[in-house]
Amino acid sequence: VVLDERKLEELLSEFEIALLESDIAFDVAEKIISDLKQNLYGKKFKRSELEAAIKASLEQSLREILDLPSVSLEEMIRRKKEKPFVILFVGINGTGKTTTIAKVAKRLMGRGFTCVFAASDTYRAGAIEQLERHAEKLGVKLIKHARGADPAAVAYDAIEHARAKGKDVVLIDTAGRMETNVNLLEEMKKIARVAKPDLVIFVGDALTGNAAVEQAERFNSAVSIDGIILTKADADAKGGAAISIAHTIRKPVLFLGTGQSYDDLVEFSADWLIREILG
Amino acid sequence: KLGESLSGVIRKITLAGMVDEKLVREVVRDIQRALLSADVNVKLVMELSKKVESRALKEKPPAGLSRKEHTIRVLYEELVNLLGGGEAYALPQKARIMLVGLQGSGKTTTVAKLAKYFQKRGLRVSIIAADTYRPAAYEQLSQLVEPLHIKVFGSPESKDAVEVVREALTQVGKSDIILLDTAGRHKSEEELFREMVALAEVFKPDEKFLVIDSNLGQQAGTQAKAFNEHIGITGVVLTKLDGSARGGGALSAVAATGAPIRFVGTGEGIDALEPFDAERFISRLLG
Ligand SMILES: Nc1nc2c(ncn2[C@@H]2O[C@H](COP(=O)(O)OP(=O)(O)OP(=O)(O)O)[C@@H](O)[C@H]2O)c(=O)[nH]1
Ligand SMILES: Nc1nc2c(ncn2[C@@H]2O[C@H](COP(=O)(O)OP(=O)(O)OP(=O)(O)O)[C@@H](O)[C@H]2O)c(=O)[nH]1
Ligand SMILES: [Mg+2]
Ligand SMILES: [Mg+2]
Repeated sequence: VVLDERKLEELLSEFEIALLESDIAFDVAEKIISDLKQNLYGKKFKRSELEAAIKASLEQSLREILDLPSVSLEEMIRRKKEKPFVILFVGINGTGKTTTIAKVAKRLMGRGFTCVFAASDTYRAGAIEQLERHAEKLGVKLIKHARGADPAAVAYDAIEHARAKGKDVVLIDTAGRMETNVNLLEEMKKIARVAKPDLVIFVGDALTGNAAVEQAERFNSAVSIDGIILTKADADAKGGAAISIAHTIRKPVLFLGTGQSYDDLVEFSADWLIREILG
Repeated sequence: KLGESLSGVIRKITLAGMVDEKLVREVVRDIQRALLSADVNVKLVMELSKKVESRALKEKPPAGLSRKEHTIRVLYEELVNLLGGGEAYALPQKARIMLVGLQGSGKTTTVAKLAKYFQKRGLRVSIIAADTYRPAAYEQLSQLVEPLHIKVFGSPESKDAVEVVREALTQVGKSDIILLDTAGRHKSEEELFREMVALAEVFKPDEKFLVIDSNLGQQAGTQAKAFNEHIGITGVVLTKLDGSARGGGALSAVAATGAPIRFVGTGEGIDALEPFDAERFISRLLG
């Protein structure tokens, strides 16, 4: 039995709705469905098998989008002989950068790496104090300047300190910034030029909708992003933003933030995401 | 002869009708694309486009409007209705205003912005900082409002938000506006939602504003519904509209809470707050 055109269109639009409802950006969802339609073209299915066949093909495309070469964070750090390993955290306002830095530090310290924080958000009210509280709670050295200081200078200082003291990892906290703010994107570029990070991590909110594409694109063209951490996955997020971002800039999602405590950081799993999206 | 020309006219009208229907369908598809890529809830988009399509096909376009222009005008009307009909907000002269919302949505920053907004209009403002979870939350709020010389009540050491509010209310004196900042929370954090209910019971707010990040996607409606079911939301503030997000989630929030959008945040600075303008919001939404 050849593909029933009308039934196919019906099923495809149902699946497109499922993708959209799981927060995959509109253009990305549309592309996935039209590619899917191409793949199914000319194939023969029994009417009763059609839905299962589409679902299997869709799952395959989602896996391909997420299947990106990625080494574990710990392995990346071990591979770099010359200390310190520098990680720059960037993203738009309020996504959870500062909290995520604390979580990553806890995880790394649990695996035997020593950490230093760079308080390079020198702009926002209470930003340095917030990171300072985390540093105190975790027993991590914090390098800070006065509020309003040059963020790149703080990063530089932290790296010099880490080098002098033989610390393994420097985690640089930066101010949130909108992808539309050219001046702040320039500031971020400057921090990266000075700090020469080994890893640039984009911290995104798992509940983000269509803006995820624009954010990922603009941040990636300003500073080359190496990996992504998606936060607030515990807020019933379907996590489609992971697909939107991976599809757009072809970089791997390394971790998910799953709560507000230091232990709420899990390695990203494509299986979890596919289940959320396709049920 | 007559029969022939009549059948010609009938055929033309039928053809035009078919063209109109096709045209309306195409416009509606464009509308769906615009709304979906602006984060409007999928089911809401489907409902809206059905309504628009049926009205656009049934109604005759007013004089001077093409079928396409009429369809867009119908959409505008439906959206304005959804947003609560666009009545101007009579700014309260005396009120207790509680701000709630998801983590990182912009509550603390919005409290500071509202404080300046009311103060500029001659009202005496007090602030209660009741986020007892987030490290340095009290410091953040204090620093933000420092130039306003407004007292921020709170206790950086306390772990009991309800007690902080109770204590603050005994000291707040002759304030016209009392703003309450609370910790971020989402509907699966049951204990935090219980705390929110307790805070509302102690504070007895006149206004309960749900602060929503305009980057929020399809979960906006579900979360807004939960906040509304627990404490009853009376207003929505949409933040971070200075980004590329168009804030379609706000439509679901309004639909779920029955509360109008009162203000929009357009930047990090304390002046970056504007009263909500439905026309401007809708034209930006439609891209
Ligand atoms: N539920 C939940 N909340 C989170 C998660 N990650 C961060 N948060 C909360 O999100 C809020 C914002 O976190 P921050 O770390 O201040 O975010 P930020 O990106 O540094 O913010 P800016 O520096 O202002 O741009 C805080 O209330 C955090 O506790 C998470 O995975 N789950
Ligand atoms: N660009 C921009 N940034 C904003 C806006 N509103 C808030 N922010 C920023 O968003 C981030 C989060 O704001 P907060 O006020 O800390 O958010 P919150 O809801 O109080 O966060 P929690 O208390 O952790 O839940 C900060 O970096 C703010 O400066 C806005 O309208 N535009
Ligand atoms: Mg931060
Ligand atoms: Mg806050």
